[in-house]
Amino acid sequence: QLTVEHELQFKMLQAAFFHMPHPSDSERLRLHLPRQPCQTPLYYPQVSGLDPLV
Amino acid sequence: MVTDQFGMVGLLTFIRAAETDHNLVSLALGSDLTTLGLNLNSPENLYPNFAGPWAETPCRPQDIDYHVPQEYLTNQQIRGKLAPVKFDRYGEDLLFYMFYSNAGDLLQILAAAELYNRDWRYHKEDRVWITRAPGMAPVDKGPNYERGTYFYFDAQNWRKVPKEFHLEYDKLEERPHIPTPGG
Amino acid sequence: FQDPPALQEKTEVLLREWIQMYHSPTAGQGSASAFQHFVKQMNLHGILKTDDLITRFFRICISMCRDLCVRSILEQGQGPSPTYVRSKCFQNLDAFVRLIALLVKHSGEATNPTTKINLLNKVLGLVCGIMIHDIESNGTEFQQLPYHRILIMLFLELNAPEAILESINLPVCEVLMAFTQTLHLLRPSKCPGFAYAWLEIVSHRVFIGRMLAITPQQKGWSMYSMLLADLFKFLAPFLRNAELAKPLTMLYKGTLRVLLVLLHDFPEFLCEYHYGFCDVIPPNCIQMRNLILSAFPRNMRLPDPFTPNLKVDMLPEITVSPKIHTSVANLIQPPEFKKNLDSYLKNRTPVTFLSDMRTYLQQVSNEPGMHYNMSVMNSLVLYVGMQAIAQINSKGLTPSMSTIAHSAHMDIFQNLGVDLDTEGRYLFLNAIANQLRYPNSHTHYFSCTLLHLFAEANTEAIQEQITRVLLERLIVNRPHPWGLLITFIELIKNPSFKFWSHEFVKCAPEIEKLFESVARSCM
Repeated sequence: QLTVEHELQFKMLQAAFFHMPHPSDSERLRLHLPRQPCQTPLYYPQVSGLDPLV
Repeated sequence: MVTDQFGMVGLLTFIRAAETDHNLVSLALGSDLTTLGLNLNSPENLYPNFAGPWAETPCRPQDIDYHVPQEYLTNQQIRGKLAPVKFDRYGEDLLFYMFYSNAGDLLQILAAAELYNRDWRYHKEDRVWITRAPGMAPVDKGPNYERGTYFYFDAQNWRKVPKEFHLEYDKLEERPHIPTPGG
Repeated sequence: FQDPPALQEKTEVLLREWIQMYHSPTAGQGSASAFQHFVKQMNLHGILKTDDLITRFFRICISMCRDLCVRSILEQGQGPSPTYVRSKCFQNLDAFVRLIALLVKHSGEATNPTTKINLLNKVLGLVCGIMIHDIESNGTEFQQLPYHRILIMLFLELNAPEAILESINLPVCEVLMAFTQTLHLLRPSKCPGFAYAWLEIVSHRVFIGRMLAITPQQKGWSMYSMLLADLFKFLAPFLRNAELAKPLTMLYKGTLRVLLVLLHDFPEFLCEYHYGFCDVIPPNCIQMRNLILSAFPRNMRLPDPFTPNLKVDMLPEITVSPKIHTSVANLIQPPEFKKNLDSYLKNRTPVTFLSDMRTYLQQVSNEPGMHYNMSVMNSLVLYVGMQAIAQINSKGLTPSMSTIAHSAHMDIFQNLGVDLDTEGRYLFLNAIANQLRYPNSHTHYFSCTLLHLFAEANTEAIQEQITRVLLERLIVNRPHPWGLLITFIELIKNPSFKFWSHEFVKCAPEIEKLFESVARSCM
């Protein structure tokens, strides 16, 4: 069973869950093309990047 | 037999409980770790492109900061002089670049929307952009399809390639939906 | 408390001035020109006069940056997009971080890192203190963003490839130590509201690179192992409870991803620190534990465990002892237990030792599943095994089914198997199974030991529990440690164990099917 302390820890974690870190939080500020993640259709490429030679 | 939780019956009870309680599954049977978005067969190290514990894909090339000579950092000087981002000003080449290098980002959708405006259509099954070859009408056309020569954009070789297609209209994406800000 | 008069106002003015200068096109490369001018301002205002004033200055700056950021976040509900809000926060926070980095780099003499490190430790200590106070004051309203941004950007700034920074970081990794200490103070059990941000920092590609790859002689490894153990210790009670609500599933899944990266890129790290990790990972966390135990050195080629007639005792690797960074002997507590243990291993006296062992392993607790001290159990098992291997080797022999038997060491293991209740036995067998890893002397010895205990068991309950411990590690999704596979394959294939004749193999249709499926994939 969880102790009272664990229940409190969970409450704090749960609160943090609703404002989890964003990938841009660990990146240099980009004013012109900031990250704007959004749901894209599954048939679009899901991984960025192109062949380096290309 | 051992009748408490520490024998085979205990294991069986836990497995049976996990069949209905999805929270228990992840501990009872674990999960398929190959679906976490990491290329576990990669001959290169994963950490240089690791995008974080909750990223489904590795870092995009543009996300990886690198310490370059200070002289290269001209953004402070030119910042005020850059034109705002407007997709209708860009060539197809750049639109395709934006589309393929910004997976999961609003920029991908905006690039797709502009390509749609320029009569490119995204084939949902073949996963390529297609447009009609100028001056070449379809050789066959029905209510739900057409057939003829089209250009598709080959992202691997970075060029437009003519090809014959039998196009079912329902396989082509309609106008991309641009999410509302904050949505 | 009791800031000198007007210090708050002075600090606010200075901070605003600095932020403006930082963003100005005339700031210079790396904000050098701006910094030169700003230091003069700080001197003019007397900020750099005393250590106390510098400390208060930083404290007020951190609080102000935090307040500005939190205010922006709260305004988000009224319209501004998340991207805009973050951009606004970062403009202030990044400027402040640049100031800290420059002050650290340029304080004291260029060739003497002590002043610089002291200043860094001071700032990090202030961040910790303010954050902990923030959490205590605001509880679930706590916002991690400003602290996360300060810590990660400061880390990135201080790990730039500059000579002055390399002189601080080498040869004793002072910057890494400072950040490790900070992150340890802010570990998830202490600051659960910061747990997600904490894991983002600890698993950041630059942080991992510095800790595990770039820093020479693996000096970052023990620091990183401490941080990982902090994470496991936080997760442990919730994983033991087995009810994983979404916030915990998220954290657990993130942990698995990080472990996968470590398994792929730094398997030797997991190999060398596996013992400490297994000490804190709860027994029911089987896949996560298997991940760690599956690690093997990159230069090793593992023989296919499914090879017919695989002669494990002919493998050269089984004579090599794995590196373990824990002093296992010191974990056998109390000292009296260790003394009696050593005496028994040497002389098989005192005779009461075997029956007394259980008392040392148990702990006072009414909670189910908490009746035994797992740390003492694990250390006892590994210590006895290591002593056994050493003794066998001293006779010019290698561990095998015949050489491991008839020894004080095996007396201890057999006694534990018989004397402990089902819970104790389960934990004891888990301690053995935790050593079934890549080919090495420990894997081989403990594989033989487990099979020996099965063969020599005087009750079917012992055999059942050995089977349970092996099977539950095999039915989870991959990866599976090599040693686990070869032990189980030997158990089911070798007719001398009469495995298939036991009742527990057929006790329920699901169990029968499980065994058939596992046996099919093994054979």
